[in-house]
Amino acid sequence: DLDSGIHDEL
Amino acid sequence: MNIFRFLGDLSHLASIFILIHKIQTTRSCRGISFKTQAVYVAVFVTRYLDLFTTFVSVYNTSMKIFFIASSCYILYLMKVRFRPTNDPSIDTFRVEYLVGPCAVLALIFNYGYSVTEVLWSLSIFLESVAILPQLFMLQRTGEAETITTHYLAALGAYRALYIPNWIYRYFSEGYVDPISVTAGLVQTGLYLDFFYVYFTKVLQGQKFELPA
Repeated sequence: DLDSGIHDEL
Repeated sequence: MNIFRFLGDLSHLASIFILIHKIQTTRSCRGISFKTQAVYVAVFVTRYLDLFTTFVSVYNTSMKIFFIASSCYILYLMKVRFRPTNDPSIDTFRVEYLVGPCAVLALIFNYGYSVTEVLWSLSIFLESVAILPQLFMLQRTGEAETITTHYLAALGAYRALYIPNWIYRYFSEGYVDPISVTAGLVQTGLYLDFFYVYFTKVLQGQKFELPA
């Protein structure tokens, strides 16, 4: 999920 | 990274090169919506604010820089270099009707109440509808240069390819990004009409013309 807040997609 | 996302990104890159090529070879930005291009600058700038704080990969960073730089360059081509060929009188879609609702959505749906997360969310929602001024213009004029339709097809293919990427990521990593998926489905859906005409006309060698 996105808890880390890192968006790895462009 | 999987093949769908990689091909999607390549398609996105291709669309930008096609657009720049079109403007430079015809020395004209006729048929291109300045409003759509301006929204793309806003999309890239608000989404890639993490450029200075988060490092994913060299690929990721270079693409981000390229998207910001190339979208600004396109605005320069339209507003300075080939300004006389840009006709604002047919680019009449009201962008504020897109930005307002997207801002509200971003405040409701986001992955954290920080400036960067809300702006990231805004950029995702805004991207999903950024093509509307361009499609509206196409609808209004009823025709398009073939090269412009290739640009739009590559741009639509980019988001369409992200859909199998999300399905793949769900099964391989358990990764789900509901904001991107929802907005991505909407964004791809907006191209369906265009794709229909593109496949049935342009790829058969005919001119892109909408029925009167």
